[in-house]
Amino acid sequence: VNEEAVSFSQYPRPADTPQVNSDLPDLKDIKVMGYSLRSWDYRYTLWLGFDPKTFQVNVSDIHAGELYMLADDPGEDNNVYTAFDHSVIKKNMAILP
Amino acid sequence: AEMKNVLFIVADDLRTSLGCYGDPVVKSPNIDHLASKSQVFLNAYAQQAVCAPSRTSMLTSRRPDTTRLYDFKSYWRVHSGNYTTIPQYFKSKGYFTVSVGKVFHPGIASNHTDDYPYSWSIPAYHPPSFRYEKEKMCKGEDGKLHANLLCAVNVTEQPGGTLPDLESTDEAVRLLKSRVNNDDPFFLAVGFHKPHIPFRIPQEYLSLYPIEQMKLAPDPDVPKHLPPVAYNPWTDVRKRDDVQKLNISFPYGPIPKDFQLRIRQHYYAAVSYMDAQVGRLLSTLDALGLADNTVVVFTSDHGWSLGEHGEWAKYSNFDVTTRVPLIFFVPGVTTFLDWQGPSTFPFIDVLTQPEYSFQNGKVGKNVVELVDVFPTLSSIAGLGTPQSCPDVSFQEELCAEGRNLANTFRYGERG
Repeated sequence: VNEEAVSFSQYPRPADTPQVNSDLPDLKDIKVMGYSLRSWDYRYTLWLGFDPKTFQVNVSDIHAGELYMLADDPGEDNNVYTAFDHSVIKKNMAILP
Repeated sequence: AEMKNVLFIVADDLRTSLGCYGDPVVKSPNIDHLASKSQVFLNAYAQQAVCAPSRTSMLTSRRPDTTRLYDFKSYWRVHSGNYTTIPQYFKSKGYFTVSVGKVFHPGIASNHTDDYPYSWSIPAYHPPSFRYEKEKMCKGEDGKLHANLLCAVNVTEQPGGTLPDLESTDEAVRLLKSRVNNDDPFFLAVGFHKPHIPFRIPQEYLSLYPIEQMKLAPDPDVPKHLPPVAYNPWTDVRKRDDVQKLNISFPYGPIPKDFQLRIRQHYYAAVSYMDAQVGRLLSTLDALGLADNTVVVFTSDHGWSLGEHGEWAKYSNFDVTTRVPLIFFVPGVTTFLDWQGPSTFPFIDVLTQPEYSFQNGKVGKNVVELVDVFPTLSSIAGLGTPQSCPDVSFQEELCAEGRNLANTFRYGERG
């Protein structure tokens, strides 16, 4: 009963800044993978270094982060990632499937 | 108990812009009516907000890191593992399985065969008029034809006097009629192409959304603290002729406000057009006496940004692109047949009856995922649920990375 239902989504990017193939990079061009963990009250995303040859994610290579507290910010407009202590949620992310 | 048929309906790029999800603008009476007799999951999320990866993940119950499909250019059986699909599993249990329209993503991602014969009993049907979808079919102000984003048409002037989703619905209706007297249960998957761009839709649906009543997204600006890597520059939208003419700066735009309103108007009109096809399909199911032993699933592959965060299209991790409708109609579970009254699914013509409203059936608020559809649907159909996958499951042909949600239909949610 204490389980918290969460969903995991992800999106690939070829670079840290928008470019023409940012929307749909070919596998060989993927450099960053954005992993999102979404629960009923927050959405937490880490954009991590990704190797398309080995399909390995480098969890210590954090390119950017997002954190939206949905009760006050249902539209996900106010990213509070930089203002947050991430030890707890990163532990959650460590259970990434 | 007797094996239930399955009607599996997938819309393309449909966000939760439906009446049954609380959207105040859209008119979607047929889907809302389905929801009033169903289990509605209010917080369902796709695993990746782009067509092929999301569809392959949903239909195999494997996440993108297991299918290793992040673009459109690989077929999971060759590229990562011989994972069993939902229709393949039903086929192995004696179901006649058939695909109409866009269920798997066509092309390389489904081996140019929509994964036939593994998943389907007969080759998949694709509407012939879809070949014109990216052609210059849209009459511009200059009277010439263009490949526009906004493409409301007089259907009689289109090639063949039809559109892809009209053809898909005709084919699905034909297939339902052919199954009435057949004892084998069927698994019919119908994939509508709308509201995916271009908005090539019957022009009459625009009249439901007068432009003067349209509003911009509540948060149309790129958020201050949004990391650049997170932003989707909506390249596919930019490529359409009418958008190119606007000379919008890359990557952040913005699109001129009047054109933003027109995009939103066309998206909603495309949803109402697709809703009408769902209504035709469900009313046929009912008229053939199949509604009381057919499970109906309605979902989409991912959402679509309508200007929120200064973004359009999918390609991101925002809720507006990952959150999807997920509705299960299970006769005898989500609704009881003696409650039905004269008919279970009457066709509701939104063009003549735009002001319909409904009360949802049972709703689920807990967060769920599209990878949950496979184990849940298998359980509802009484076929037994695939095992949960181990952490690394590349060698496992049949397992599910999603959860079985069927118990929430009867006993409500916990947690």
